[in-house]
Amino acid sequence: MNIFRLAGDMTHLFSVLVLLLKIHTIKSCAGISLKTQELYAIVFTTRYLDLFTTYISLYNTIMKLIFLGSSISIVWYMRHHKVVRRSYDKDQDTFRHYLLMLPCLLLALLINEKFTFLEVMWAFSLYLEAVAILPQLVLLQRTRNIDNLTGQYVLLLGAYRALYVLNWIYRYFTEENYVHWITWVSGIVQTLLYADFFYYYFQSWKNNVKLQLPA
Amino acid sequence: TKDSAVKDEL
Repeated sequence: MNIFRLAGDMTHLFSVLVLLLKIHTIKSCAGISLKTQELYAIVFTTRYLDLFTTYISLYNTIMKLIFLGSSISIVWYMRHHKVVRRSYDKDQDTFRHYLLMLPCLLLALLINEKFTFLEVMWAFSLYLEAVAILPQLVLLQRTRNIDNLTGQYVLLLGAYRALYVLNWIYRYFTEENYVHWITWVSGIVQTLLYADFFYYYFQSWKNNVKLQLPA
Repeated sequence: TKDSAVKDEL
């Protein structure tokens, strides 16, 4: 495993920890999009079906279980926890996220590495992950005051995606037979979606003012 | 084929 991949996985892990910290200790999910969290739960459930068929490493299995368990428990907290759910910005979080799922499924049926159930689900999870952040970005834009933890959560997620792109470039040049077009294209699309957020985040950091996205 | 590389990423 190269340094970019490890750093990418760690920023992903930290992003989840930041979100769990906000939910568990502050008992708040203000500014967090339930729509995005539901999409992530679906992304990991459909991608990690190979937990039952392929063993890669202990690291791989543990990380998969962490991302599965955390994404499902975050959705549960936001929907059902009696304190946390009250802080959910339901009226602002109106993105019709299920509309993203059908085109992703159709695309997965058309473009996959092999036409089998697991491979179609794998491609679907990649297409869906590419757009899963959209409800969160829309919610951020609508929220007047973005708190630090929410800003850091999205920053860490974006960093994770950018590091994975570096990991692919590194692997392409150092490994033979390492080609994953579906992962690359959907991953690059996903990373580009964060570009705008990055821009405003670093502007606010540089000028030492609170993060606010233009309406 | 090249496309059948192992899916070892998360």
